[in-house]
Amino acid sequence: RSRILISIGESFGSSDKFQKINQMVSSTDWSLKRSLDGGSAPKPLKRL
Amino acid sequence: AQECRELETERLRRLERIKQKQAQLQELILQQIAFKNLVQRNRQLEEKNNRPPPPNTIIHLPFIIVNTSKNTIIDCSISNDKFEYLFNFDNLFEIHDDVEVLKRMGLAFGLESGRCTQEQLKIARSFVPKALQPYVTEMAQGAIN
Amino acid sequence: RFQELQRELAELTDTEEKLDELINKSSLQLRLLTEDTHNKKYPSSLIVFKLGYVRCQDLRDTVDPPDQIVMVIRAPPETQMQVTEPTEGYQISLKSSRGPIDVFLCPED
Repeated sequence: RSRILISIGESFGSSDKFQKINQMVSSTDWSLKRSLDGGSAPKPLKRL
Repeated sequence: AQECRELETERLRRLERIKQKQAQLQELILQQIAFKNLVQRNRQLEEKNNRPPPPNTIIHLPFIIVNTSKNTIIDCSISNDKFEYLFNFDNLFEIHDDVEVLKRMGLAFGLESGRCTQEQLKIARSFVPKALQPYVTEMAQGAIN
Repeated sequence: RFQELQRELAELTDTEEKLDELINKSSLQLRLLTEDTHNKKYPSSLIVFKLGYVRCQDLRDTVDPPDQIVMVIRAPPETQMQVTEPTEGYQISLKSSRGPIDVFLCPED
């Protein structure tokens, strides 16, 4: 499990801290994740 | 010869640190220009419309955004005091901060990519103190790349 | 060669000190421009602070495709954001120690 912890709430921090998160998320094989997750269709969770 | 090698190593170390600090200073200058440009744009819009925009249509800095496909299902849990949130996404998403949004709005005059007209360069230089203006000119000429 | 290297190192020291000074000044200027407490004290900078906003339409114009879900998070300073990759999906947790966190969706229209 990869995990990234950052501090937010201040303006104008170093913007590259989000690049690492976006790279981690975009490099994920979502179809593999779905199959890991038993391939079930996403649970009808409440929308935000 | 040994002392020369040590000085040479120290020289390379210092050059690397200077390169990083120049990048840090360029980012700070970009942020300052983008913020002041945003303030100027909002001031001109409010003067033109003769009133500030409705409060529920504006978002004050600082903020971050998370954008994802409209098909994404987001499971959200919130503590009663709103001090803690937990989101589960079933799809790709991206996180960006306010600076990135200002740059994407073009408020840094394209300095981050070295594309800046002479007119824009003049305005951008006016947003920073004299000591920083040479750096703005360098960025306009593509120094960041 | 040794003397030449010594001279060059002295120049690099000057360059680095000048950069440090400019970085400190620029960071301070940015903080003064955007910090809540400072701006409440000085009316002139309060005006600047009040004009430091983007409109929902601005946000929508920066995402591609524009019909995405855009979630806006406004958090107090030092809020911890943790992104983990559990087996299924992705998890973002936010934990504040200095006040409530505001989360809302940017309307589509």
